[in-house]
Amino acid sequence: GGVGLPMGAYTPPKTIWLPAMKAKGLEISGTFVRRAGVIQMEMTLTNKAMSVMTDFAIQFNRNSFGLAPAGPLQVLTPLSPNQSIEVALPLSTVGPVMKMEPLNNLQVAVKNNIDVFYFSCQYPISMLFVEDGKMERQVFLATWKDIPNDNESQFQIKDCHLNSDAASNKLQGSNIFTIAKRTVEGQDMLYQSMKLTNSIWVLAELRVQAGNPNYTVCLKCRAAEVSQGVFQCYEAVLKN
Amino acid sequence: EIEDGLDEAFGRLAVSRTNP
Repeated sequence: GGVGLPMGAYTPPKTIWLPAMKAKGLEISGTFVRRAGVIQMEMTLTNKAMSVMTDFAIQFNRNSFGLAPAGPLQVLTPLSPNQSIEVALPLSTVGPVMKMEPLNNLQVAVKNNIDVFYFSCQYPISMLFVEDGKMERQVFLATWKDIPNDNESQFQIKDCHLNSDAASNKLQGSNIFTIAKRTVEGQDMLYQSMKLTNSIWVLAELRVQAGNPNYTVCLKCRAAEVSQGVFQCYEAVLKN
Repeated sequence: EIEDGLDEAFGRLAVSRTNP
């Protein structure tokens, strides 16, 4: 984003999800994006076989947050040998739910005229952070007190060279909202909230000390198992 | 920022977290 413009959500680079050698010549690389509240799986399909590929379709296994294709996989023309196409598949979060390990794992089946292929990929939990995840300050204080200490996890983010305002702006681009900022003994303490698509709230305290490139983030959540994935998002957003 | 004592409450939270 330019000066004064909000930055967009963090999007990881595309990685190869399905190598051609495991899928009779079909290679799929992809990533996940969230734009204006819409989650999309963006994929590049490449035909590395010697015959034309047609009749593509996609299906997900049940997963932790109910991610499901919101429509068919739009491959409207046959894919010739050595040809690549970009496909964006919008996703909904109201599909069937089953807890996965890790929590953000997604098992996918892709079919074409040759066969059915399976692969697993992992999405950043931040894809699930909704736009109205800014908790009321009063509610934040009460919730923070109410969540038991056993549900608090602490993580270090090493080698981060942003000041607390820049960090706050960057995180807001991914729907991690700063509710309050206090400075105590040279440390900026940012109190932040985010809400997942399944209405799970995560509360955070981010500590930034001037001149110290190591941040500390403490996460409090009633569903403590999401904390590891949320921490990974903090790292990814702040370091990219 | 004056908001019916909430800012102060965050201050108390921050201090208690820094000096438990």
